Amino acid sequence: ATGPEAHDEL
Amino acid sequence: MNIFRLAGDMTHLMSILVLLLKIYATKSCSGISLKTQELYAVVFLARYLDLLTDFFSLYNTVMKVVFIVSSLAIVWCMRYHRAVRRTYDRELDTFRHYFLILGSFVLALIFHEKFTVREIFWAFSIYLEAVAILPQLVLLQRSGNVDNLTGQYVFFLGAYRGFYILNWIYRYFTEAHFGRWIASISGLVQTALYADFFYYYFLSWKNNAKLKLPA
Repeated sequence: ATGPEAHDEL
Repeated sequence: MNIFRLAGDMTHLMSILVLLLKIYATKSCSGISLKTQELYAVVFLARYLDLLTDFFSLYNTVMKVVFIVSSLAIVWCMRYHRAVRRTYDRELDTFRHYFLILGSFVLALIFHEKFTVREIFWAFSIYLEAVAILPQLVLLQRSGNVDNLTGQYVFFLGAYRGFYILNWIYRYFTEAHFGRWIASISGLVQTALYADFFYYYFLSWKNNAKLKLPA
């Protein structure tokens, strides 16, 4: 999931 | 990515490098809590379940691998490396950290973004990271003076989430639907837990004295 809800932070 | 988050990640990486330097250079882990290191290994393993499924950037993937491998290597070193394991303050590192794992998991079952395995483990890792430093802070209070590298390790570890709080504030004002309440609130609690450490660390730096936490 690379949408807004995806966790793109470490 | 913004400057606050990059500063946070670099500070976090710095804390790990300082800890690795301390253990490797002095062949000693005195003053370091194995329980906190074990909790961090659980935090990274639970948080980066998407390591092999989601790809955001090379940076993101490389950092995840670095955090997982380094935390496991430190735990392995403190448990099994002949020279290092002898210097572990076993009788001082007595915090019952299993309760932190259980409590964080129960909290994640209640508060999460979606009721899926990934999201529950992600929330669990966020809550667990907030309290993972407790065994280490208790150990510092019990173990009298703190050597410089250990003090710097805890300082960078506490500072990194402080940068992340600035990152969340920045993203809140620059992105439409930015509502990472779980990470933000948990990050505030995590940084607050370091407050007294930061105070005594600042005093030791100002008076150029050895860092000493009151028992």
